[in-house]
Amino acid sequence: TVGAVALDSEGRLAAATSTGGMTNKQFGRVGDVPIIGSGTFANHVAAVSATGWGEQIMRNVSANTIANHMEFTGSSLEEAMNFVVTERLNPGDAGFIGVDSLGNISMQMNTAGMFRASLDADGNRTVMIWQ
Amino acid sequence: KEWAIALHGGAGTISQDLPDSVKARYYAGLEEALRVGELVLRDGGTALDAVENVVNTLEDNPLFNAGRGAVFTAEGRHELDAAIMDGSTLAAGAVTGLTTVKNPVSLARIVMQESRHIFFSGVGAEEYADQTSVERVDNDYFHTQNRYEQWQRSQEQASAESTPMTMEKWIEDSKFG
Repeated sequence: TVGAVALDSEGRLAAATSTGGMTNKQFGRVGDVPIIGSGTFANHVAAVSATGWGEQIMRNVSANTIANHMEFTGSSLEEAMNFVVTERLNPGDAGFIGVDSLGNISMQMNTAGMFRASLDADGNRTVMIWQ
Repeated sequence: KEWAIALHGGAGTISQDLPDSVKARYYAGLEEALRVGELVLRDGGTALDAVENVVNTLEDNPLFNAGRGAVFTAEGRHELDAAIMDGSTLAAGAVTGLTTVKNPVSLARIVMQESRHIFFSGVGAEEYADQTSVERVDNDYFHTQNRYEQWQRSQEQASAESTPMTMEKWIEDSKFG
């Protein structure tokens, strides 16, 4: 699975995700990626893309839950993503990338690794695979 | 911040014993995609253009499980899913079960911007693609030797199991994005 989230200079947020699914998947099996709100979500608060065990991500409506947690509790993107990663999902389930309306970036997972990278206008750059 | 972008290429069990040459290829793939997004946003482009172009770059990179390099289904084919969402309007587009669209996320964006709908699946998604100018490929285009060998190992393991229950368990143990 691959994904991207962005904030542009006009303050607009967007999210996109694409996948081949899981190896050996059965006929017609669909994971979280194309389910708006589960694997892919963006609103005026945050943009989020997920990767991992699709069924678990769907059960927790994960990407939308991160944005809602921010909107309804006033938490930061980092805190909201941490809530989903540690309190809603189980270890080994998933990883997320997100950006909020202020350009704050968070990339968290409870798996052994996640291929990820980020950059902002201030030049803050991250390219990582493991913790 | 004026603009910001983040991307991922999948999560799961990634061995830290990867050869340095392989690690370097993954880092280069991530850097390349990040550069694509940077160029869009630095020049005042839209967040939508940035995420589509970045995902296109990752879809075209055979290292990642999307587009070329996608994993094999139980039937030995490739079925691709994608979605895109515009946070400024809550517009969204999604497609699932694609077999001949080179860059699924671009079709998802066309669904979002040019149709009255949000989600097309399987045969319907392919028919919708017929009405657009998205690039089409044979299903074999998505084939890579690495994924093929991974699939063969999976098939061998699955056939070695004796009951449907244990086969399902094995599949559950290997679900990673």
